[in-house]
Amino acid sequence: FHLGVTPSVIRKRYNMTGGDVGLLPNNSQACAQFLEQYFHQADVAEFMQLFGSSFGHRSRVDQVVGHQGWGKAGLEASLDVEYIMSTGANISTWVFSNAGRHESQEPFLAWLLLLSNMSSLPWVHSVSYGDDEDSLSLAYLQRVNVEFMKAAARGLTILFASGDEGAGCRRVPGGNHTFRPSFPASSPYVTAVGGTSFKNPFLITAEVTDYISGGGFSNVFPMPDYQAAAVRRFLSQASKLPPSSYYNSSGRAYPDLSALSDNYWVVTNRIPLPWVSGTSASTPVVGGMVALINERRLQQGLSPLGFLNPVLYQLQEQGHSAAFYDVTQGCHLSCLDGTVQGQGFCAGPAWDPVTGWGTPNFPRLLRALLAP
Amino acid sequence: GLALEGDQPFRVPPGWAATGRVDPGHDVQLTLALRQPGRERLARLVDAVSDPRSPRYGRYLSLEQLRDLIRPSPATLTAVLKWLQGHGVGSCRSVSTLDFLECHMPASTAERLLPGAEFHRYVKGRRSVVRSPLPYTIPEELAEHLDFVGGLHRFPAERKVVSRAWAKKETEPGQHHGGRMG
Repeated sequence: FHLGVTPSVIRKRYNMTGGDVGLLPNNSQACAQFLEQYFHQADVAEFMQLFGSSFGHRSRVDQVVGHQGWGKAGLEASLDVEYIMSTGANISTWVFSNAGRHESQEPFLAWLLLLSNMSSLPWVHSVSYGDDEDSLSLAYLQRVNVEFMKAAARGLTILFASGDEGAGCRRVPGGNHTFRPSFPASSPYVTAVGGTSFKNPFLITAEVTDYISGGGFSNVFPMPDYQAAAVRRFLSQASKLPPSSYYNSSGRAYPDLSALSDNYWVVTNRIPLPWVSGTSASTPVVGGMVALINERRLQQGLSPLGFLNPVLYQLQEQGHSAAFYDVTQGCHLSCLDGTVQGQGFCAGPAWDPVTGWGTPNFPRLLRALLAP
Repeated sequence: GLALEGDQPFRVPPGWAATGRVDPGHDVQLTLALRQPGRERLARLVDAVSDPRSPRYGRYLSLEQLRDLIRPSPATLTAVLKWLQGHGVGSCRSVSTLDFLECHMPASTAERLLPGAEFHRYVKGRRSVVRSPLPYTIPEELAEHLDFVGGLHRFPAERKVVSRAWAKKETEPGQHHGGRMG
């Protein structure tokens, strides 16, 4: 029984033991903040005091890149830091703070430039940020996509929240509706993280779809080879699909995987707050786990995981299906119209555009990723 | 001129208000994304280092090796720098991979450099940004050297954490999802 998602609930659900904490001094993980979203070290310390007694952890962010203001802490920044440090426990944590100090600076672009300028970076970056794909120019989308390729070439794992609008909705010229993909989640060179809820909200049970979980198909980026078989299987086997006019079935499909995204406890400005939800919560949870798997790989003399998607999709083809809890129940939201009536895609066996491959079963995922 | 981002919608997000055009001498910062010649090689390399079946799996590049792969050609650097210098823009800095330039200049210079652009200030609470509601253009001969110019159109994206406890209170009839916390 529990009254909301805390680090111990997450660690229990995903089978993380007390031994699943970081040990190496040269491993690190990061989250990025935009628009003057600050965290307070005192909130992290209080959060860990309240919720971190069952596992070894750090109580401070080790490095802040950029400017940290003195104002109130932001709920989103507190959430990111507190939960990446809960699954990636005892791993050195960095925060990239990109407020857009100059009036004509684009904070997201400033973060990309930082990545292109720093020779030494954490291996894992969790970013809970997204824009509608159709709100960005093609030139910008394609160039930012190349920036993610650059990160992948360096062995960085970049995780983006899949968004909180389900499949999204957009009215196209002529008055019809289509789904509305979110970028950067729709980039084929990042790992997009969707969201789930407990089937019974007060027990650590199986998970179902969180109806807000962002997912769908890019209208800009073609489907990469690594996911073609999985997505084709979904499209051919789904018992019910939205009309094909609502989505581009040959586009990059997302999310790639998921984690709990509902009912989190967060400490912000020294106050513990319940009921915080969104894929902003699930992304740092996955980020911390990837950082921990990197740590085990580094201990064994292996390389960090880098761009995760090719290996994630291959695991399933190789029969490592136990590495994920497959989420097969529930649908996410979309356009409120007479045709789809608010419903986007529905989860199903194996990969689906609501929860991806499902949520991590940490020890099995670790084992699979130590020898992919 | 040629519009590099003619398809970029200009949408003022909710909560932001226009307060008028900035002074001609107001300092603006533009981010120029220079064309990278080695993109196809980069794509092949990413496939190889990320695929466990490849002999190159996990053999990642250092920042220096990456720079050597995607650094803009001398022709690109020459053309762009000549264009900037021709407008008296000398205050630029690059990044390690040499494929971005961040340049400072007065708004009036930026408007001459990028015909069509017009710099206005938008405010939301204590926060203020300078953006152009109109599309910019560049000389056609630079089209092969620049991907886009940042700092003109896109507003900072808001984070969205959902609070379900508030959803019932804030959800309008017919809406499926709840209140948003910025």
